[in-house]
Amino acid sequence: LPAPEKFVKDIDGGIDQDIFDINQGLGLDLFEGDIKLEANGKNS
Amino acid sequence: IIGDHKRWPHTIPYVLEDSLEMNAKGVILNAFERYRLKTCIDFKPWSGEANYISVFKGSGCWSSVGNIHAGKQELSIGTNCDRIATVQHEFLHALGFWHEQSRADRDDYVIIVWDRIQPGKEHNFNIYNDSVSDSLNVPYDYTSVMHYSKTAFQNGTESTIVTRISEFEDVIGQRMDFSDYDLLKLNQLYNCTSSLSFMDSCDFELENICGMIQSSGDSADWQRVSQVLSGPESDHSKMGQCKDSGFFMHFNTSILNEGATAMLESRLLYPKRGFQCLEFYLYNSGSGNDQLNIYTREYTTGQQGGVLTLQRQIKEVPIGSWQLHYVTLQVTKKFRVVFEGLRGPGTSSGGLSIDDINLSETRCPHHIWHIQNFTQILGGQDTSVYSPPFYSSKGYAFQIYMDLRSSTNVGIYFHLISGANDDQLQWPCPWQQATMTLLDQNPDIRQRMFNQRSITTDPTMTSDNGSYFWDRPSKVGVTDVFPNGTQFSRGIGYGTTVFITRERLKSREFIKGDDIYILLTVEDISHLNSTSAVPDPVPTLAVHNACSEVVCQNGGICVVQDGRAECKCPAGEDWWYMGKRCEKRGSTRDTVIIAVSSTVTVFAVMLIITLVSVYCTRRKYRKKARANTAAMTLENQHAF
Repeated sequence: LPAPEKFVKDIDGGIDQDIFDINQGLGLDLFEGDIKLEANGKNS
Repeated sequence: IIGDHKRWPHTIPYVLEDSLEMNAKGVILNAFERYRLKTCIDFKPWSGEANYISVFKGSGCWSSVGNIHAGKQELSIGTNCDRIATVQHEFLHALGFWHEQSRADRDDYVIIVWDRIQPGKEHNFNIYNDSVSDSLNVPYDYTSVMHYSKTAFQNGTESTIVTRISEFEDVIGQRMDFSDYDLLKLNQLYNCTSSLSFMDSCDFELENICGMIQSSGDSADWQRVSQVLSGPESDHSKMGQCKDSGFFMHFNTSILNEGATAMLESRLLYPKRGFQCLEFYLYNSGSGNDQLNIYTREYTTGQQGGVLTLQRQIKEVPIGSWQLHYVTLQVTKKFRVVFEGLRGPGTSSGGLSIDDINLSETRCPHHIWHIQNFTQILGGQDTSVYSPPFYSSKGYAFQIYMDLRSSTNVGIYFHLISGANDDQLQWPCPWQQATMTLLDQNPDIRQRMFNQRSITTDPTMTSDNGSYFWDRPSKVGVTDVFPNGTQFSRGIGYGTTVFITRERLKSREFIKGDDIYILLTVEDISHLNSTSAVPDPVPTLAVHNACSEVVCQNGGICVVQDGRAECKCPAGEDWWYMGKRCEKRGSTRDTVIIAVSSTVTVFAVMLIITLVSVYCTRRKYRKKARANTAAMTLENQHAF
C-alpha cells in the first residue's frame, strides 16, 4: 500500500549523509573530516 | 596508530553527557553491545578513573585518535550522528584507528582523483607511512566502516575515490557495521582472544556438531543430514549452494509414535552476564502437531545431572519453510541448551529440522517481521509494505512501513497505531526507542553486518499543524483497515527514506531463500533522560531524585551510593578536583609545595625552639654562676 507522501517524516530529508557530509555541512574543518586535533597540529 | 601509550584499557570508562539527544544515548549503548559481541572491548560508566571518554553533543561527529591521556577525552555525537555505525566509527578512532584509505599501501588499491576534490580539501586524503600507522598485516579493506565513501569531499558529481577493482566502487563507505577485517585488526590491536557476550554458534557443517550431544533418556536421536525427501531440500546455512556440504539436524517423526522424543544438548556453557539470547532456524516437514521444546540444563552444586527447565514450547510450526526463532534465557550458572523434538498426533512424512544456532549474552529482539518472496516485492512497481501490528513491552501498538518505491533506496518508518491499551497509556508517547534491524542471515552471528536504525518518540515534538507528533493515533492518525477487516488508526510515520540502498540490500545475506527479516525492538529509554553518569543497568527513580538536588561543580558527576547523592570529581594524571561538590582543585605540584613548605616550617620552628632553649639555659646558668661568686666573696670577708 502506498503511504500518503506527507504521512511520514523523513529524519534524513531524503539524503544519505555520511559523517563527512554532516561535518562539512556544519562548516567544520576537522582533520580528515572527523578527527579532532590539538592546536599544534598533532592528534590531540 | 602506532604506540602502546595510545591504547585504552580493555574496559573503557565513559560518560554520556546530558547534552546528548535521547536517541543518541540509546544508539551509543547499542553500539557498545556490538563491541561486546565481537571484541573484548567493554565499556563502563566512569567512576573516577584517570582517563575516560566523554560522549557529548557537539557540532558534528568527531573524535581524537587513540587514548590521548587528557583525563576527559571528548567524542562528539551531534545532530544526525545518532546512527550506530557512526558511533562505531568514532569509537574506532578513539581506540586508535585512522581511516582505512590513509594506510601506507592505499595507492595499490584506490585511485584518489585529485581534480575532483573540493579545492583546499586535499589534505583529507593523507597517507600515513608505516612508522605512524600499522595495518597489522591485514589486507586492504574496501568494506571497512572506517573507509571514506566514493563521494567524500567531491567537487561535482564524480567519484573522488576510484577503486582499482571496480566491483568495490559501491562497497566503500559502508555505514552498517564492523567489517570482518575491522574486527580482525581491533582484536589484534587489543590482544583479544574471545569476546564478552558471544557464547556459541553452530551451522552443523562439521561432523562433531559443535560438541552437541544426544541425550540417553529419550526415545530417538537427531540426525545430521544434508537433505530430507519431504523437506527441507537443503540446509539454511548454505541453501544447497555448495556441493557435498550444507548440513542440519533432523528429527524424523515419520517413523515414530506419538509421544516419542529426541533431545539434542549443547556443550557446557559458562554465562557471565546472566541473560542470553538463543537464535535458530526451524523447519517443519512433519505433522502440524509435532513440537520443539527448548530447555536449559543448569548445573548447581549438589545437582550432578543438572536441573532441566522448560524455556519455550514451539507448537504449530508452519510446514515447508525455514523460520527464524528467538528464545530469551536468564541463566546464571554453568548450563546446556537442550532441543527436544516431540512427536505429536497426526500423520507425518518428515519431521523437524534445526540449523544455524547462535547463542550470545545479548538481548533478543522483541519482534520479528518475516517477509517472504521478497525479490518479487522488491521488483514490483510502486510497492510498499506494512508489517503486521505489534505491541511494545509498555503496551503501545505499532507498525513498520517499508517504502520500496525508490529505484535506489529502501525506506523504513515507525508508526504508532491504535491498540487495546491506549486508554491506560501515556500520551503523547514518551521516550520509546524503536530499533529496526535488517538481519544479515550469515550463519555465524560474529560475521554478520546488521543494518540498523533507531528513532525515539519525543513527547514534546509537534507536527506541522501544531499537534503533538506522538499523540494518540486515534486523535492524530488516519483510519485504515487490516486485511481481516478490523478498522484502526495509524499515526504519522517517523523514519528514513535511506535505510539501505537497493544494491547493499542485495549484498551479503540480507535476502536468503527469498526471505528477509526485520528485527524490531521498542523499549522505554526514559531512564536515560537526565543523568550523565548513565549506569548500566537502568538507574532507579531514587537515583534521579537524589541527584536532582545536587549540583556538582567543575565537571563532577552525581552518582548515588548507599542511597546518598555524591559527586564523583574529574581527575587527570597529575590533577584532581575534590570536596563535596568538586569545588576544590588539587594537583601533584600543590602536594609537593605543601610537603616542602611544611618541612621548612617545622624545621624553622624547631630551630627557633632550640635557639631559645639554648639561650634561656645559658642565661639561667650565667645568673646562677654570678650569684655563687658573690656569696663566695662574702664568706671570705667574714673569714678575714
